[in-house]
Amino acid sequence: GVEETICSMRLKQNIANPTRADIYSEKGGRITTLNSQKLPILNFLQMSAERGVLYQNALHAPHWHSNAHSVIYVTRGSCRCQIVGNQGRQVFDGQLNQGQMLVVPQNFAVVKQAGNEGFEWVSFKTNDNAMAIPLVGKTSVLRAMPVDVLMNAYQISREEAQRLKYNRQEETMVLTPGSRS
Amino acid sequence: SRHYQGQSQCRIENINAQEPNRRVESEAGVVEFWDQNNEQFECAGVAPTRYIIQPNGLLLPFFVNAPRLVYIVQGRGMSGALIPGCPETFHSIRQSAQLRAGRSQQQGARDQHQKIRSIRQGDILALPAGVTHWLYNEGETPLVAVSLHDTSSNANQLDRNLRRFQLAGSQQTQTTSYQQRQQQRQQVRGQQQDIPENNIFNGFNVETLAEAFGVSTETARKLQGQNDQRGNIVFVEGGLRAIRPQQGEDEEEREQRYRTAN
Repeated sequence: GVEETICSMRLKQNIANPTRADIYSEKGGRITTLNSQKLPILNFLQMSAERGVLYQNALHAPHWHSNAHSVIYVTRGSCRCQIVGNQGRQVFDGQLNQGQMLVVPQNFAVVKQAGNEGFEWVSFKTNDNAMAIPLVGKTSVLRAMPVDVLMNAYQISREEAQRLKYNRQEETMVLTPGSRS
Repeated sequence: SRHYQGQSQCRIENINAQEPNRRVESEAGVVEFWDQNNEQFECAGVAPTRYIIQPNGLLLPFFVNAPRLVYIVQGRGMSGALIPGCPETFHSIRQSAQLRAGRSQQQGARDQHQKIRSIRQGDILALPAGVTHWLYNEGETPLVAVSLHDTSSNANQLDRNLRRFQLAGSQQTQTTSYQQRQQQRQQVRGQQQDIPENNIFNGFNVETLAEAFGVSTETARKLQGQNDQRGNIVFVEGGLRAIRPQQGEDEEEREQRYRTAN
């Protein structure tokens, strides 16, 4: 168990290497997460990190973190970012530029769309295994609801509900631009 | 586990039984809130809520910033807890069999979703913080559920205020008789009660939503529910249909029965 003691614990891991990306989209970009499952010392710190790259006009799907605050630092490019709090109140709608930092509180929903030169960021989470819950895509909450619930919740037809659930097919978190029916 | 928010102030000299002090009415039910600023609830670090859902009423999906236990006081229905990271695994074997047989699907052949749980009087639902939840009353009597939110839990890294995040619907708070009595007191405390409660899509730009979901701007507007006057509990005409085990059949028995066909 020597390698399990804090003295010999691994203290670093590269998250900028594209081959280590957890989510990759050829036209959208990539996201690499680093949590305590990959780097056990983060369990002591109760923190984790994420590195993201969005290509031109690609979207980081609307999502929230259910167990952590998130602090975003822009490493390159720019994006339009919107953050929504409880009671549906928009608390931020603006451009994020290189060198800026933005706090996204726990449970607040956020969406980012990269500008023309793309967008790169690193974000720090206040939980060693931060959970992101997307609103769009394969693992989204809308995909997890029966079509009838969506139809009645949003007063839409069955076809519209199907489109809401399945239009993004296999995509998750990183969305390619210009896909609209 | 309660050290995170700091020790609460518990200067209680008398303890009183508490009634809800705020009532929000919707098309198919009522949500009642106890005053979370009451010193007794503040001391315990909890916030209680009661839902009364009429037959065929659907409590629209929402999540809160704290873990909660929900007790079903009366009635029966179905409940969906959307757990992050879990794929939409719930598709019936019956559906697959029908597909193989080439029959038409009333449910829509493509629909899959996460597991739906039948609930009835006496059940406790345990819901982690940030997990989206909906509830539907499929009985003949009102479905009454009491929910206690542990706002002082470590899972809540915000302040101790209970915050609701609606995924659908919108709600203009309506004042009721006993609320009116409380309102003056709360206004003195500088609190604003009559804030419209919109869903989180309402805070996003329509164009961004349309692009993210890959739908028209018209559908994106419907997601925002701006002109939706039904509130957070809505009537489902003709009843809610969803893929789930047939009623009266124990889920474990059913799994056992179909195991060999897997």
